[in-house]
Amino acid sequence: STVVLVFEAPEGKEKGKAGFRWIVERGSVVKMGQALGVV
Amino acid sequence: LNTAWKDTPVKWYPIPVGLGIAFLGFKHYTTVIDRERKSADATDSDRHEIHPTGPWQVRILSTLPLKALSRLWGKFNEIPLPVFLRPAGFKLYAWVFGVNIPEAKNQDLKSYRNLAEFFYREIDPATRPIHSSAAIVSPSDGKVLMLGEVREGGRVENVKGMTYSLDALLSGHGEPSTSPNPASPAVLFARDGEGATGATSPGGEVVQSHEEFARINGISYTVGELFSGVDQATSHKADGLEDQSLPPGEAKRDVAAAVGPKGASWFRSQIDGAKRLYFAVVYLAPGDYHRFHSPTEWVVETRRHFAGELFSVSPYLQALLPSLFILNERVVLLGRWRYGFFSMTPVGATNVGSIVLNFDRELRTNSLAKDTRADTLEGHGYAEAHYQLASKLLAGHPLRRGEEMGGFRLG
Repeated sequence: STVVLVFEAPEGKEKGKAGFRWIVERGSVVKMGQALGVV
Repeated sequence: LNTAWKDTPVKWYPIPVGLGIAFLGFKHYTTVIDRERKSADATDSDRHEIHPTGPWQVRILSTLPLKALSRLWGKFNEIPLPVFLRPAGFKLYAWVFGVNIPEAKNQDLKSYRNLAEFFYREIDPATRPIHSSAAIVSPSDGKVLMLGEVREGGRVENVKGMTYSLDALLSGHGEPSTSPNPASPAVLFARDGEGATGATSPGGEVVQSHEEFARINGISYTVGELFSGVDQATSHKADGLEDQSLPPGEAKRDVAAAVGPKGASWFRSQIDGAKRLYFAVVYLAPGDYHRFHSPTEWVVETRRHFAGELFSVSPYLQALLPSLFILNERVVLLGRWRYGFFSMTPVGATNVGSIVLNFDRELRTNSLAKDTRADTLEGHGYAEAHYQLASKLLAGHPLRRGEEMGGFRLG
């Protein structure tokens, strides 16, 4: 089975503002509750 | 004749199992074709449809009665096991599929009556600390198959040979040259190539979209394909859309079907400013913990259940069948979080066709019964529910990060 997330978040490249970025990579094995992305 | 009828001895011969399966496959195939043909007759003939396309493996799979097999698999796994067999049986399953039994909340293996219960086991919360400061946490155990940002033009980077538009999954948009906000799919409701001279976005701007919403294997997808079903779009009235000069025929219907009862303005309101769409796909292997949790603090407003097929969603088949996520049974949860639009879509698979939501008792996936509730938009391919009543203040069902939302059950 699969879970797909799609969401809107601040653009990573905005000047002077923190944007969203992934902190895991494609293919990594994750556990529930583990951080995937930060703003 | 009388003599022949009386005197001829009756002999029984075993037929090969394969023949039996082939017969079932053929029966299912003809049923699906009839059903598709009927629904095609019911609406106008030039609507496009998606059929699973791919190599011979996909063709064979598409003839199999996957949903029936999935239900059978579920029934089989609900058979209570003898108590003395349970510990050994579950340990064997754990060994084969890599289940980490010490993480389970209930360590008494004898108390799991059957494999279905063991499969849907709870996990010791202490083994899954929820990251408190990250914007997004993983909704489940598994492997990150894809993640990234929806690129200009809605393209998802090439992963494992799959190049497809995430928009086809969610919104099916292309990049218009005059769009005020290229990243705003809410503006890009148009399709070209079929005489469309242009479309007016729900916000009233004229959008010159000259690109297809999305193209996978030569088949175009629109917002409708993902949110409102592939070929069941109806000419549903959405607020105000009727009198806008949208191109007649398909695009209009897709748009209407896609935005649903609340009208295009809802979509538009969700996405504004310098925001981007991000996506992630987490694949749960058979041995993984199969309950999913909320990846962040958000409010679920709408649920759309697409009773699709149940192909396996293993990475192997995903590579073979790019349109898998649009074909398979899935539950699209739409809502919002602090940065705007948020959606989470559990996608079922052959062995786990039953998707459960703890806060939506009405949801029944992988069931024979047709969903005939009054608020189902007939003929559009999905059953819809709204959660506004859950919380009037928030106009939806609020979820906290790490909160258990539901899960995948066997069959």
